[in-house]
Amino acid sequence: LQTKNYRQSAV
Amino acid sequence: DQGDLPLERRVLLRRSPNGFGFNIVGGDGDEGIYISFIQTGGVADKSGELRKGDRILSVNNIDFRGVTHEDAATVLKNCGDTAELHVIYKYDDFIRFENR
Repeated sequence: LQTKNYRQSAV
Repeated sequence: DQGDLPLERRVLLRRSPNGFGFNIVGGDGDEGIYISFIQTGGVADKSGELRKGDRILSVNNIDFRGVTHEDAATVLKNCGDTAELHVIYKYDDFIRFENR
């Protein structure tokens, strides 16, 4: 399971 | 289409009330910050010079190579009216985010 979440931010 | 964009570019964006109109991913360790989404009709889209998969190397000469996600978003939200982005197209690096 990919524990590394990836965050996405709107700028 | 944007096929003819040079790999490495310096792009000047003028902030709109909705910001610059793109999303970023990355910033975990020194993996880098990538453009993951470009809002249609937003500033980035209208510039025609940015694309999904671009890695942001600096913003207004602030080095983005080892920056955290948090700091990158903060800089882009608080960098004033204009942002000069130094980017390089690295779709093959970006794609790992899409596959997560």
